[in-house]
Amino acid sequence: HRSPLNDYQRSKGVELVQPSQGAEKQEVDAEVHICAKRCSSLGDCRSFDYNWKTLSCRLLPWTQKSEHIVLQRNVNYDLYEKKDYVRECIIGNGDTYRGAVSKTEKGKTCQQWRMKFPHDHKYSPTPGNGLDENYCRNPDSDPKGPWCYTTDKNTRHEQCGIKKCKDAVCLNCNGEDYRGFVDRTESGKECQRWDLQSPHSHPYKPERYPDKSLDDNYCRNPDSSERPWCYTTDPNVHREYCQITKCTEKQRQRNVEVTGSCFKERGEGYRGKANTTTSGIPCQRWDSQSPHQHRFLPDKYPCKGLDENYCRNPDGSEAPWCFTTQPGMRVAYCFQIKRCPDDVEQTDCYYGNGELYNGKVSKTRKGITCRNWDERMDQLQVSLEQSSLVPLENNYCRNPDRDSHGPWCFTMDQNTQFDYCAIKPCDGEKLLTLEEAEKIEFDSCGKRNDRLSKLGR
Amino acid sequence: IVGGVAAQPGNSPWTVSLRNREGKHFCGGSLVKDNWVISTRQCFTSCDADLTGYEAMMGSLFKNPGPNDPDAQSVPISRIVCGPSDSGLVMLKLEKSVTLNSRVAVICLPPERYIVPDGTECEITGWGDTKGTGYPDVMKVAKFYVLNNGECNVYHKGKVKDNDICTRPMTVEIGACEGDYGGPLSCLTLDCWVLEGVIIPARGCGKRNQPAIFTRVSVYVDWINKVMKMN
Repeated sequence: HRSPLNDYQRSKGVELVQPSQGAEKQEVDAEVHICAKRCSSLGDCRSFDYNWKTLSCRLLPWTQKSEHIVLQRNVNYDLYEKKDYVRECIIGNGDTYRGAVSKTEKGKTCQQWRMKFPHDHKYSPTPGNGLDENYCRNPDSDPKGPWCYTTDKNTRHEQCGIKKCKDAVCLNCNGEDYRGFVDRTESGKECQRWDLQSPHSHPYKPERYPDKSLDDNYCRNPDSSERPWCYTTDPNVHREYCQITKCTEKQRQRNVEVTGSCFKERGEGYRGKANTTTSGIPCQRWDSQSPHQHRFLPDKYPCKGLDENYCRNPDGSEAPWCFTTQPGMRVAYCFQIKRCPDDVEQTDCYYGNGELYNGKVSKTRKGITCRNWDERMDQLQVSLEQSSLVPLENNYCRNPDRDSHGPWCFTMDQNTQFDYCAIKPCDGEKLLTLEEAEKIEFDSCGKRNDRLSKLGR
Repeated sequence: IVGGVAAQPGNSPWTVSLRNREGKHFCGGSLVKDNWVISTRQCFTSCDADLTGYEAMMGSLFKNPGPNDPDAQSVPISRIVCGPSDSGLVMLKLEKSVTLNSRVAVICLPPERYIVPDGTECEITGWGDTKGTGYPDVMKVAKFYVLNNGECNVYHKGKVKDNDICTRPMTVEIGACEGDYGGPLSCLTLDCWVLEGVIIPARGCGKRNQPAIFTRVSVYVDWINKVMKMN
C-alpha cells in the first residue's frame, strides 16, 4: 500500500530550470505516481517536475542542489526530488545517502571517488552507485554511516558524521514544531504521505493546515498529541508515534513568548493565573480527570504550563481555554483575558485627525514599512492627492482622506492594503464627536422576512 | 445566548457562524456585504493570521446543519483586516460572495458617528453557550433596549467609552455568552435592521440588573467602508 511518491520530497509551485537549455520541455503524459515509478526505476533520474495543468511530467537527472540548476516559481508545477538526494540526514546506515556533504567529521576534504590519489581504492563511479564527485557515501554498508577517502595523505579514510534522521532534529516539548525528516513510526512502519488519502483517509490535508508543515510523509504533530506521529502505509494500522530523540535542556528553545496578564497570538505562551471561563465557570484542574476525562496531563505536556486550573492553550486552539467544572460543558475559552497590544512603539504624535500631520514616520502600527504614495497611480491616488492638506511625500504617513482614526499609509505587505501608523494622538485620548442623525436612509440592507417565521411550522 | 428564545426562520439572516479548521463554531459575526463579515479581534490569532481552512457559515438556524441543509451556505475566509487599535474589530473577507436570499441577508451599517436613540429596540443573536436555558443547538435571539452612555457609566463606574454602546439592564439573566462574541447587536431603525454593536467578551454571561456593553459600530463605519473599497 505504499505510494511510489513516498521516496520523493515535494516542493509546491516550483520547477527546475537549466538556464543553458531552451525553455522547451519534453514532458510525458502520465499520472504523478506513474512518473514517480518511472523515475525510481531509472538510475540517472533524480527528480521530476509535474505539470498539474497538462498532467504530465519531466524526468530530470538533477536536483535543486545540483550545479547550474535554478529553482523557479511556477504555479503549474510541483517538483518531486528523490529524498536520498535532498535529505541532510541518513536512514539506517546511510547506504542510500546521496547528499552533497564532502567533508569528514574532523573537517578533512574528501577525495574524488574517481581519483586513485592520494589513496588508491577499489570503488569506481558508475551511473547507479552514486559515487559522485567527492561526496560522502557508504558503498560498503559501513554501520557507522557514510565516509570518504580524504585528501590528506596521512588519513586514508574517515567517517563523515552525518547524523541519523531521528537524531538530526531533536524533539522539543511535544514536537508540534518538529520539521525533521523521520518518515517511519517507532515500530518501523513507513508513514503515509499527508497529501494522500490512502490507505487511510484523514482530515489533515496539508493545504488546510499551512502552518503545520505537513510535508511528504514525515512525522508531524498537527493535533498536539504527545509526540509526532503519522498515518501508516499499513492498512491495518491507522496511526503510530515516531521515535525521535528528545532535545536536551540546553537545546530546548521556547518558540512562544511567555505572557502573564494578556495573551499573544494563540496564547500558547500565556502563563497567567486566570482560572475561570469568560462566563465565570471555574476551570477543572489539569491533573484531574473529573468531571471531564482528558489527555492533557501535566507530566505528558511538560512545556505547556498545565499548572493548577489555569487557562492554557496546550493544543493550538484559538485562545487559552480550560476544561470546566460543569459536567455539561467540557471546554470553554477564557476570552476575558485580553490580547496584548501588538502595536510597535509610537515615536511621533498628531493633532485632531492628523490631517495636517507632515512628519516622517513611515511605519504602520504593526511595524510594516509604508509604500511610496506615488506607487498607487490609480484614480484613488489622484483623489487622495487632490484632497490632501499636506503633500503626499515619499512613504510618510498621512491622512489625505481625513480618516477619523488617524494617519495611515499603503503598506509593503501584500496582505495589508493599508494600515494606521505608529503615531499617537498628541492630546492623549481622542475626542469622538457622536451625533444624532437628522435624516437616515438605507437601501436594500437590513431587511428580513419575518413572515418566514409564521411559515416555519 | 443565555435566556432569550430560539430564533425562527427568517430571523437575523445576517448572523454568521465562524468555523475553525475542524469545522467547529468558535465565534459569531455579521454579514455587512455579500463578501465581508465583521467580528471581534479577540476571536482571532493575529491581524495577519493564515485563515486557510476557516469558514463563515450562514443561512441555517442550526449550529451544526446537516450536509443537505438547503439554506446553509459556507464560504472560506480569505483575509482578515484588523480595525483601528481601540476598536477591537476585524473585517473578514470571504473567498466568494454568498447568495443573498430570505435566509442570508446583509445588515445595514449606521451613519458615521451616529448615536442610537435611548430606548431603541435591539436584539443579539448567536449559537453560543446557553447556560442551560434551552435550545443549545439552534440560533438564539434576545431582545434589548439601548441605554445612553451617561446612565450606563453610572453602573460601570465611568469605564464606558464613546466607542462603546450599552443596553438596558434586565431583571432576569439574559445576554451573550461564550461563542456569541463577534456577533451582532442589531437595532431596528426605519424598517431596517442596523448593525449598531458587536458583541465583545465580558465577565459573566447575561448578568441581571447590569447593562451589557458592545463595541459601537458607528464610530468605525468610515474604516469599514474604506476596507471594503480598498481590498
